[in-house]
Amino acid sequence: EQLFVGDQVLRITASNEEQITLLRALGEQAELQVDFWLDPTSPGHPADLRVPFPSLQAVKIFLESNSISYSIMIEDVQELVDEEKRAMMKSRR
Amino acid sequence: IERSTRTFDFASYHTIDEIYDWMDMLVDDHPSLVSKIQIGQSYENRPLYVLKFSTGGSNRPAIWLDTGIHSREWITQATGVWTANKIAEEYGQDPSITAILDSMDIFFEIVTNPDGYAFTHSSNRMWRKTRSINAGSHCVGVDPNRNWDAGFGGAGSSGNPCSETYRGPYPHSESEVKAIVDFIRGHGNVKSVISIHSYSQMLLFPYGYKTAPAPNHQELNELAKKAVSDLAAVYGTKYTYGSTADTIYLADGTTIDWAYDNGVKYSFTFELRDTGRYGFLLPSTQIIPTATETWPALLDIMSHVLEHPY
Repeated sequence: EQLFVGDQVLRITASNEEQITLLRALGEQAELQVDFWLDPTSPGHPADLRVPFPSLQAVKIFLESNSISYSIMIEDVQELVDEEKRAMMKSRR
Repeated sequence: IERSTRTFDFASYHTIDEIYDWMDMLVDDHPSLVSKIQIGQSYENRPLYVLKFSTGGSNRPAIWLDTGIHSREWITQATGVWTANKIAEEYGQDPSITAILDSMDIFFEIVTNPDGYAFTHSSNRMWRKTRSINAGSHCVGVDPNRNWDAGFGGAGSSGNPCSETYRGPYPHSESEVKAIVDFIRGHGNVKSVISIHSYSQMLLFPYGYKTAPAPNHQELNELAKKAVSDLAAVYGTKYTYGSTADTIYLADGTTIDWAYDNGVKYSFTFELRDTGRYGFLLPSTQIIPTATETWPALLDIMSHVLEHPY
């Protein structure tokens, strides 16, 4: 089973088309294994990006060095997945 | 405990087996209204079940609803279960749904991507695509909402099997997609297709594969405006609406573009909650509020279809 321990979801807001292009290029970098939950569409519209823990530092450096603003929407994806499992078990009982 | 839809917990997420069992309970509880049909099999040979709501007649005008085509969007399958139960429970009570079902049939596929949904429970909660094997690639799966023969292969999808928006080797390559295509073509009298996704709170209509407005743009836009207004009236959840290309981005090979190009005028995609904290991991406490607020919007569309025969 794939685990998401330490993975974060970043809510990224591009301020211009150039930053949109940079975000799309980021998504194409297979080694980072990032996953757009909401695709980058246009400046001002949020893009949500799940970043595996091992890639977090590289991605944040990339965003900050390109002055692309972001916030952390989900601190630890696995915590929410585990919570979801607990809720299902409880309901089943 | 005797199996009954009354003991089913609609405020929780469920496995595919629990949902399929529940479907049988719904049919048992409403034998003169609800039946279960199988329209095909998934890549891994799971049955593709569709609930049929009908009060009689033969080949009546019909409305198609589907949820869960992107398997990780769990709020959609859960909303589908609640909504199917609501349709059954409200027939004979609610004047809108009663009028609709007295003249039309409703076909509802709740687990539209069963292989992907089973995989989200067993192996990878974030799985979106089908589970078909891509020849020549180590990456699995096709995006079933880029595989339809409508603008297939354009820039609004990917040719890379490792991409989440991989379009597949050819249109309708995915059995999960082809089963719906064959069903709607075979039925020949489907007047509306409503495909329910998450997340980002939008109500979308054709086109996604081109920016040119659809011939019925004005009518679809007015209907979407009313539907999102009635949705917001429940809990204040704000939706945007418009054509896919205008509202989000270019997306090729989508369900509703194929339906629209094949004569189904009232084709819509819902993007349900999240409001921006949980994404695809929307807590189960939000299942019933999400389904409850979506209900009046669905009724608006279905009633409009009833009142505007074509």
